[in-house]
Amino acid sequence: TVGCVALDQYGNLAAATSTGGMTNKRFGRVGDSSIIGAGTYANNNTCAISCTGHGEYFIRAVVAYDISCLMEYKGLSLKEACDFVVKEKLVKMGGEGGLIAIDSYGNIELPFNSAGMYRAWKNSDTELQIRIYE
Amino acid sequence: MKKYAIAIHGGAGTILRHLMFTEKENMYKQGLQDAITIGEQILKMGGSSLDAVESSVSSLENFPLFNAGKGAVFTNKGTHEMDASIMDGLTLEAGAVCGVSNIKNPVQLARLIKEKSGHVFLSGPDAEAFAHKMSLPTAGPEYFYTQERFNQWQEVKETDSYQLDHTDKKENSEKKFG
Repeated sequence: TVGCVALDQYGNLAAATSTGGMTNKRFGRVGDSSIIGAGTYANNNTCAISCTGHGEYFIRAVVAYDISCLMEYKGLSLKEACDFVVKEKLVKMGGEGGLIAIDSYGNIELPFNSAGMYRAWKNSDTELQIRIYE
Repeated sequence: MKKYAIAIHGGAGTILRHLMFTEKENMYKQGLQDAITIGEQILKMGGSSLDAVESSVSSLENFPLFNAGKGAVFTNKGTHEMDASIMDGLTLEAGAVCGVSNIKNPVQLARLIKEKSGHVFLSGPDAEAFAHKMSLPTAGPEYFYTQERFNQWQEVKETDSYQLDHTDKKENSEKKFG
């Protein structure tokens, strides 16, 4: 699975995700990547999210929209919302994976609960960062 | 210049660190760098976040080590079934597609679904027909074939197991029920 989230100079957020699914999948299985609110979500009032991991769990947890809701209705920061959903809620369910997120202020979060996540990030003020493991 | 920001991912999981050779790690990092640079240039020049995410994801889809587009994994039938989505935070408009087999860049199809189809989510062969109508680039199975993904499939194809993007362990199909 691959994905991207971005904030442009006009304050607009966007998210996109694309995947080949799981090796050996059957019966037309669909994961979270193409499901708006589960694997992908963007809202200028909150954040943009793209997920990767065990899709069945991300669908059941409605991960991307859940993070947006925690920010919009409960007033959590992007980091608080991401950490809660990825490192507490998903872990308790047994869901492995992670996500990338940007809020409307340009804050970036890249939480994951797996061994690693292939990721890179950059904003107008900082150098490019590329990581695979913690 | 007003602030802009971008982040990308190429999947979670990852093989064990001691099995990740430097040369391969550098290839992964190059794929990530190329993809984020494309998106960042769009943002730097005043382009939209929507254009940036579409372009960066297209680049990742074209990179064979990631599980999307050209490097997509094999299904139980030895085919490729790809899914993608895109969402605009300003308008809350979205486009999504699932189960397409011959579209080079499914994220571009997702965006066209958002903007031209009058719908949000299309699936399977009829989504491919819409892509054809929109003149999106297509390719046969040979384009999506990679030896590494084929080998990965061979390890599990006679079982009920499946595998995540980057992993050395097999998952049992019952696990998802919790």
